[in-house]
Amino acid sequence: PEAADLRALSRHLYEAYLKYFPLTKAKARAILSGKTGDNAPFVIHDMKSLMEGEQFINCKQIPTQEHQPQTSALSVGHGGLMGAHLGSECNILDAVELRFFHSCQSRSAEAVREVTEFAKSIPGFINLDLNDQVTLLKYGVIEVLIIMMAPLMNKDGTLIAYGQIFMTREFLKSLRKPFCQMMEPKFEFSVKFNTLELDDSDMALFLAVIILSGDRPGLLNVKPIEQLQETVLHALELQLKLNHPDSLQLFAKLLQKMTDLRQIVTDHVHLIQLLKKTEVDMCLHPLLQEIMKDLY
Amino acid sequence: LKEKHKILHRLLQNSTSPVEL
Repeated sequence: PEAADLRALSRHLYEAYLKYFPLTKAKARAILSGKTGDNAPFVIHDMKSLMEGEQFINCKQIPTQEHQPQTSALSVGHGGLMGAHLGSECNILDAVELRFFHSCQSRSAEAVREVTEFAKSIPGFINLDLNDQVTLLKYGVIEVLIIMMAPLMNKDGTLIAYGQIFMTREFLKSLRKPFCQMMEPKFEFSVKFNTLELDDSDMALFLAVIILSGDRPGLLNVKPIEQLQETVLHALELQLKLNHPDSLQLFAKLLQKMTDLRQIVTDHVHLIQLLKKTEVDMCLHPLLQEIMKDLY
Repeated sequence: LKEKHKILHRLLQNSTSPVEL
């Protein structure tokens, strides 16, 4: 009976994952391996193709700041985390670059909403103290977004705009400092993470485990959070045994990734905080500001 | 804490559309 309950929990979280996250790993890997026929993604590999990419895609406008340029926005995939846009007096190429970073922020804010809805679907989450729900999301959401970037990435680049665009790693490395430094650590992490070969049903459980971390600073009532996490951990362990019977120590390897993840988030937040200090007129999306303020 | 995280709090309390974000 206990195993049956754990399997039911796994199914529930997988269904919530499919409901709230539009680009699954299965779909992303099909796109990346060219199995989607004529629907190959548009490739952005330089400034010219970045400008073409803006016209290539029909994307939704997500207004954020009052003085944002009203231009078409590239909706970035799960991983729009670069989080900065800069002020005026730019040439045309700079303006394109800036619009891209603005789009990253808009997509990140939307992704935070998706992760919040997923968190609310974890049994017991909405019964936790409301302050603790806020804390768990504040500290967990960037970790979740970075994990969700991994399926969109390979060693050569990343899918963005819900899989409609592939942006090369070399192009991201060619952006001016410090923007060029933002994605490279995520690529390094993702390439290693992808060797674990998790599927979407495994990912759903792993994301829930991350969200239910009882060691986040400032939690008021740790015990119920740890109890919820323990149940999801059992479900994850069972899931991995059944889904990856030949992959030795996969559960342990996956848990070790959580340590690497915290370092990546810390570095990312420090980079954003540095940007705020050094870049004139830089604005952060209010939701991202809330999350990153006093984070690490 | 929820006072300092009004948008996050709103997201937790009800579904907010991307435009509202």
